[in-house]
Amino acid sequence: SSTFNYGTYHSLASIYQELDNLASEYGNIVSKIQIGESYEKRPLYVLKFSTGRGNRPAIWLDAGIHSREWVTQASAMWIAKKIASDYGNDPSITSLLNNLDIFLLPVANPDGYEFTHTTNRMWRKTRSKNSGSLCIGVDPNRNWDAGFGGPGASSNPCSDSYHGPRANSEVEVKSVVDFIKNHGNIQAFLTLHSYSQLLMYPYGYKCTPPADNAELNTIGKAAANSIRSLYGTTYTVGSICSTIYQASGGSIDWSYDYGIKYSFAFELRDTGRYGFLLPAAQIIPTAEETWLGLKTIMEYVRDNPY
Amino acid sequence: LETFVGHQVLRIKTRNEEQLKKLRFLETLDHLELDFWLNPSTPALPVDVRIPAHSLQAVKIFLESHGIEYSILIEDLQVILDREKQDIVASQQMERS
Repeated sequence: SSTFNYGTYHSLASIYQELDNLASEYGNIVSKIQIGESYEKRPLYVLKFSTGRGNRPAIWLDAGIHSREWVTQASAMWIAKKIASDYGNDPSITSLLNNLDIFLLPVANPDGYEFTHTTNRMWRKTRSKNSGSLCIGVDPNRNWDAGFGGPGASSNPCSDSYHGPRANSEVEVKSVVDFIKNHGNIQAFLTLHSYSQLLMYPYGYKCTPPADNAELNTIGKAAANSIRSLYGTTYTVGSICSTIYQASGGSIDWSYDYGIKYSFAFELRDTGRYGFLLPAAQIIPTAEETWLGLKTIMEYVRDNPY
Repeated sequence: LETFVGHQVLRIKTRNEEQLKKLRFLETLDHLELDFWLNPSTPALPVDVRIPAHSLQAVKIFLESHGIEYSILIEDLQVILDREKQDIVASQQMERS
């Protein structure tokens, strides 16, 4: 067993080392897959949780697409350990993995994450060069092929919400898109952001409700209740457009339009006291409550295939 | 590592669409180097923005002159960042010991 401290923030190297440790320690259900590499050639690693019987329906979960949202990468690591260590002990997790595979990408933007540790803690975007501009990076959550370039994204390469030159221009985004498409049976697409304590479903690029609005809202509220049950943390539930603002090119809009009905984005703690600089003492409580919300959605996905 | 000495994070509460428009105008002023943590959306939602020390006075005067309410969420960002760094180092030392 490794000595990885899940209650603190880690470098990318330390996180990647722990992925190896988890795959080694829980080799019966955990394996590490490389789905691509970042603009600066860092590997994009996914943990696959599977009991290994064929190509099962699966759930996708990613974190850290915005690099400065450190509590998301940290929570994803705690959740990885939780899933691995509770399989065979917790009936709920055991049942989940006996029916579904889970793919977890804990650091979706590794270049940005490394940059937040070495150079600028407030960095949000990728680290790709923009032709014709001195400004670096694209907002990887405005770069998906869903209303690309529409309201809520910027065409200015110097903006923190720059959508990029074209949809999927960022290799970090394209790698996930290719993986999801090649898999062919992803039933849920879940993504972790911070902060604001929100649980959102499509759409962000338009303000018309999705066809499954009622069902997604019911699932979202059930998940928010689960989150609140642990420490009383309250979440607001709704579509991206109704909850925050119109934002085009987002990942869950792409996944939903691609046919993945259960598409949700979490905005984790807090509501602004610390914002992106959430104290490390809150990592584990955040991860614990987030896991309860995720588990509620995952159980629904298990029981309601489509 | 870039420092953020004197940077403040303000929470801005708007009352109407007109005040939101003023904030969206602020967003376009590149020389202020504002970093919107929560973007202007609707009057019901707060706007959080990190403001470098050199722009603080100008932004506060702008907000006050337009009657836009704000409060200081983070007095000095570097203080929080230093604490975060210390926590990480302490944790690494504990792991080693």
